[in-house]
Amino acid sequence: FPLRPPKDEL
Amino acid sequence: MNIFRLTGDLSHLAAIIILLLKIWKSRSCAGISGKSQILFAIVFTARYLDLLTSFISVYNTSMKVIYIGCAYATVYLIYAKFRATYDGNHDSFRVEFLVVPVGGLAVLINHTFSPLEILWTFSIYLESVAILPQLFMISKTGEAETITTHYLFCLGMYRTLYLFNWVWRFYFEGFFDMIAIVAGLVQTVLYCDFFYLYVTKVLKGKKLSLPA
Repeated sequence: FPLRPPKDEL
Repeated sequence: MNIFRLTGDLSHLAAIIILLLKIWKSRSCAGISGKSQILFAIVFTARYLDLLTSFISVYNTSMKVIYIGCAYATVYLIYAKFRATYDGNHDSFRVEFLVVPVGGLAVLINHTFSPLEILWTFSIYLESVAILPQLFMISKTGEAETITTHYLFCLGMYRTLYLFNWVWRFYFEGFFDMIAIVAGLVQTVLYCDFFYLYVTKVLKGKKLSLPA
């Protein structure tokens, strides 16, 4: 499965 | 990181701590919707699975761990330690009416059709409506303790400050996340009525009680 791009917000 | 995001995060943290302390100090979770707190625990769990897959910063990781830890601690206090004080009769919002449509929406409208991305989207949608059982409970009992209103104010301010953060990031970084922005707007709108009561009543030293 492709990982989602890292999201820097909480 | 900009000032709106930082103050938003701190406001969120303050809300979580206020609620934990309120329950711990009073040894009671009267007036608190356990259902909303379960929804928030689900929100954090679904969103922060990326703790296992990507590292952003020490700040990012520690906040995520604190949010998740506090969310489960709150659920534990309500449903185990102080269960006798839990007002289940007034906490009668049907959460399946939130979780099922939100789950369907996350599968239909997302950035990428992958498990982690769908779970992230689900958490964003669910967070926007997770406070409804709590607001429903207050409308049912017609009142809220002042400390509970401080909790709700901090929690509502957090997403409101994030809206300013997204405007900032759009202008200065070209950053734009439609799903987060629309859900954040919905979330903030749900608090508007409460914000009004908070400013006109609680800040003037009155208890929040609704007309019968």
